[in-house]
Amino acid sequence: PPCKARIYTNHWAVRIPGGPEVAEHIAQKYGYRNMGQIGDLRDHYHFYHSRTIKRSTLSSRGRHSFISMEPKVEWIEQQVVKRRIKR
Amino acid sequence: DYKSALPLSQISPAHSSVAQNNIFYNDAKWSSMWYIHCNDDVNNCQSDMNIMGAWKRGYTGKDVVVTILDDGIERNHPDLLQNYDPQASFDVNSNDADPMPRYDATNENKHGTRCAGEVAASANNTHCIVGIAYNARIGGVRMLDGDVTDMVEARSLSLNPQHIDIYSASWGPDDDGKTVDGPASLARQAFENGIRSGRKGRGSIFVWASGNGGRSRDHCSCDGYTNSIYTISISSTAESGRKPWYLEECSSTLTTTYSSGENYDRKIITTDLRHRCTDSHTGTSASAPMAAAIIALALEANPLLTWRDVQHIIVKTSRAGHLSAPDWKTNAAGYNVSHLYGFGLMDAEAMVKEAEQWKQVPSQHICMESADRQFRSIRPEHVLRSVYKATGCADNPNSHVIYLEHVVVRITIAHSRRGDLSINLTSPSGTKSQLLANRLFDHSMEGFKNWEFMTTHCWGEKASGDWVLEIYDSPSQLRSQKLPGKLKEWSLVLYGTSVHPYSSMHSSLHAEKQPRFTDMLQPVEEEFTEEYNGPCHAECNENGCEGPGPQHCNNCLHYFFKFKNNTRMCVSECPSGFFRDDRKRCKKCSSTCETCVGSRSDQCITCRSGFHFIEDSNTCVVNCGDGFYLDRDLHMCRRCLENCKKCTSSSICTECKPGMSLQGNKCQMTCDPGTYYNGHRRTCEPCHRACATCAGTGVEACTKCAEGYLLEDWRCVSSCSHGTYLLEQPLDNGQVQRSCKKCDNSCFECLGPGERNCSSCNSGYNLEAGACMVSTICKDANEESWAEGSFCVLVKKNNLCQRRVLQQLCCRTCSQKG
Repeated sequence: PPCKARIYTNHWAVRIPGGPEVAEHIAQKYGYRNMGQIGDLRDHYHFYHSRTIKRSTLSSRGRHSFISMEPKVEWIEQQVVKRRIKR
Repeated sequence: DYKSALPLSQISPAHSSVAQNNIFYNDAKWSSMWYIHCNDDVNNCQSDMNIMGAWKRGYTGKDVVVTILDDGIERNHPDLLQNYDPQASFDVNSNDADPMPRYDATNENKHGTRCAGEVAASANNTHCIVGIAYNARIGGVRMLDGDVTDMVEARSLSLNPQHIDIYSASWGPDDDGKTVDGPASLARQAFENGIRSGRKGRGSIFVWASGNGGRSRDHCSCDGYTNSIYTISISSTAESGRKPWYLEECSSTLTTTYSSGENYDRKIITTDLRHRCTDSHTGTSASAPMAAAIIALALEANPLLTWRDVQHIIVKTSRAGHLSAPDWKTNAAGYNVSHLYGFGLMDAEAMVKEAEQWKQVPSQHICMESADRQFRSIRPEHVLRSVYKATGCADNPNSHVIYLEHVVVRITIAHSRRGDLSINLTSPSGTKSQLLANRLFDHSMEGFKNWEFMTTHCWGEKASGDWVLEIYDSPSQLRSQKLPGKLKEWSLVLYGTSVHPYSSMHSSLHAEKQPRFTDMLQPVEEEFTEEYNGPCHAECNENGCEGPGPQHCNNCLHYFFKFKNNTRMCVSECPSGFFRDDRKRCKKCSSTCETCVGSRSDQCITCRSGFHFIEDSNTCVVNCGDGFYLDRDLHMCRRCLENCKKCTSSSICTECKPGMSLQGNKCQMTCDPGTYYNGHRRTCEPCHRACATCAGTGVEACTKCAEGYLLEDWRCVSSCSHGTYLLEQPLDNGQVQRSCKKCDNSCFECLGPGERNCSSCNSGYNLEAGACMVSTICKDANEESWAEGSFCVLVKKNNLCQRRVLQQLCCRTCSQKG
């Protein structure tokens, strides 16, 4: 049977108002790479961290985790792999 | 096998109109596209999606953009190349603009290419097939060939929303019959952003393949994508009209298209990977792109259609036809609906015709009814029934829902085996939707945490009234302990409009297909009112009207006024000063009442300005009468204390009722002399015989002694006790108060106050001139020394000779008189 545990990736979704420059600055501050806005969702950005485990059953912890305490970061979520099947 | 361009003599009269305008394309598999050629004698399908009918009207999807969210699209496929749109494409998995699929030995990434061909494969290019919207622009998003996360879904769903009209998705959470999953926060935001601002404010169209887990006894209500009001959930039917083995049923399905069925049923032919053509496309995956293409035809007919207009048109034009389902029913709005097929098979021609003359539906109102948070036990092998009386948010014009579209029920349930649960919802009009069926393989103990179930079955019905939620617990044999579950919370979210959605349309051209909007909720066979053909007032019920105003209704939806000329006027609520009787008629309250439950003056609920409500009497007065005081905080007359005639507050009485006397701030009964008021028994009771007046029972409670009794230490006695003397004091009223006072300490008995009025002495003392002296003989007549003598003089002077020690010490001095 498929694994039921949550599988965390090394990608994060963040909401940072203030524009792409602010997002870029925060990404660099905490060691992330800013992959750009998520689709058409304003103020939402895709952050990628190359030095964290690509797939893990544990959510990632480290210096990079302090980004969640950054005042300009309104919301942040480490991305979890979802099981999706073609019909 | 298809005999193209048949001679007229060989075509039946029923199809003569088709023969005159016979469409033929040179695409290789054109003749095998059975779901397009339904109306001829060759193919088995009895109901037609009327795609050719839409084409004949000139609609082929031109200028409409569709994207397939899947595992990629072979953009250079000969049948897709012409219509490929790079602006409607992206590779989210690799983060680049090229959505070409990843090739491998198993060709596992063929899915997107197959879906795309159904939509917009070019016509008449000798290749493969003809897409249903063969002039639409087609793109693809490669997003399933890698880790699918919330962000990946959101990026895909929000790709270029001002350019892309329709997003088609043929995937979802696992259809294993035990998964409950749906879009996470980013994907939900993408949906909401899409419908709000996509397509320049008209709203993106999201088409979704319903669940494929029929064999796993799955239920598509556990799929949050198909359950969403923002997606058009598409079901499938086989060529024979029978239910395909993979089909799931649920109340969120909106409509159906053809797809594969059993082994003997034909499958869907479409473009395949590596520039090929396949006749093996199956499942609901094949139905969603078909539906997307049919919607593209409608959007070409009317590009201004909003995302809700599209759903309305689908509901209006889909037909049950020969689709086989055991639960077809007609809801109160006259629509046929089932859990397998929604409102039935899509009809492309009807949709484009409807779209041509469509006027936008009124704005969506969202009514979130109050949550029922009472915990209820769900006992095994029993049904829990909970009723909620919805108002449709009638008190808020911005969220008032009268005419329903989607209905969402949010439920939180704790249960030891989720698959044993089934849930039904019955609308006020009696339409029952199965929100959840038993799922044999779902052994989860997680229950449902604020899960949103959605039904489309009440579309067009009235929102207000009693909604009944039923939860059945049918324990499976796999459940070891039959512990009861718990319904913790449920609430209704009603989506719809406050104005009839079609009230601005004139439907006389389609009178046979559509019911007249004046009696939308009645069968078409109803008699029409010839004088008036316009829209009815919102307060009219389904019986129609004779004019536009509330006074023209044949029957009222809520309440009404009746006038002396026997006419009526419908209202949503009886205004202040009126109450509603059993027949929903508004009648006048008493002139003192602001609101009331009847016309009498003692049936007020609140009072008019200047009047005060009397506690416990439902009456309104200008001045609080005797026995009441005005509570200025509550603006009402409240009762004084018991026996109090007038008071200033609940605890301060200022005047008592007759027969009562004010005792401090309270009133007590006035009793005759010789009696006292017993508060417990509330009666006057006799005092002790020694008391002339008293405050209570017993000789100790005397306040004045009876004749012949004397007051001694707050008691009334018949004669003074030992050690007391009688004292008579004249009073101001000429009477003499007689009391007993204590004698001086030196006396045993006395006749008066002081030490010189003793009448007898204690032992050891002799009475001498009214005083008690020490009477002991000194055993020893020793001479006292001078110091002792002086000391003893002091002892005698200070009357200390009574003390035995000093008496012995100063025996001689104490014995002397004086």
